Amino acid sequence: TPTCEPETPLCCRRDHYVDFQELGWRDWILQPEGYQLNYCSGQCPPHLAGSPGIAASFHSAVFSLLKANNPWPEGTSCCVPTARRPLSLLYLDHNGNVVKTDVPDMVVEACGCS
Amino acid sequence: QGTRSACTSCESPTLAPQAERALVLELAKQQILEGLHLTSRPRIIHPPPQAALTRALRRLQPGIVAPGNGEEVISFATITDSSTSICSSMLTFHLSTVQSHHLYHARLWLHVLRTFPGTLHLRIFRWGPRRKHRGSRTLLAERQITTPGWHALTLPSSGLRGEESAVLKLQVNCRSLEGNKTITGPLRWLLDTTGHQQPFLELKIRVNEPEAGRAKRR
Repeated sequence: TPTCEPETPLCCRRDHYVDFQELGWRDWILQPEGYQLNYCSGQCPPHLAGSPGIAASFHSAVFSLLKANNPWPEGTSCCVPTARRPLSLLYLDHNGNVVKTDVPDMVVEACGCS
Repeated sequence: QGTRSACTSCESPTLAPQAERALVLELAKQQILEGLHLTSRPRIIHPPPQAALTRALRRLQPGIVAPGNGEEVISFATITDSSTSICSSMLTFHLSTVQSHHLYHARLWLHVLRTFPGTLHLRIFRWGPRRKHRGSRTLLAERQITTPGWHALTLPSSGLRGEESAVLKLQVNCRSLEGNKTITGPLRWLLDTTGHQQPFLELKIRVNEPEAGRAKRR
């Protein structure tokens, strides 16, 4: 997935790194120091529909049925996450216990058109 | 908000960089709290000493947590009265988050400052209202100690489950095997009760899924 360039209006992954210091949360989140909060945005013209990725495959199956029956489908193709990964966190709970956990689907790795 | 097309993510963001950054930080807070099933960030009243924290973290497994919604927890003991006799002191743990989870591994780490002549026979009892009347105790583990330093006593997770309150009390009981003498003196002779070698519990839990363990009927 291309990362977003200012001049690219197409569906892309918009990267943001959030440092927990900025949130004032370094006192209770021990590790990591920050994480990637990425999200998907941008246009999905019809010729990009269904490309690329997991989530898109379901939509592309439905979309091709629609195309077969109606060359100009009403619905729009959307810019969605197609791959995510968990985020391992080490933090202090309100009792002062140290908790290590994996939060699923926290980081968007790739985007695609549904 | 209010975009024309049905696909909100298809509109290129029109926010100014500063406004977008503020929005991202707000989203990050929501995402982290939601991911940890918290409604607000924890207020840490008694943070563990840094040295104790660093030492304890070495006990956590590096890398990924147990597969499938597992968590690892390290809970430091609070010792309300370290002047009590070594052999009847109480270690208190606050484990509210563990309550609603499936505990499947527990170890108690004790740093023995010194040993006495001969072997020290250490027993760990769970103290509390388990049997619906105060003062009952259940033997969880016992160990014969001959050397100072860190000792890990594995506790039966079944013995720790089902605790009504989120406070777990473990009683340290000990005697010298040489002549079966009872050891006198304050607890802090034996254990570091306040510094960076505090006793702590190392727990492995699995987050209970609703309807866990029962097949769904369609």
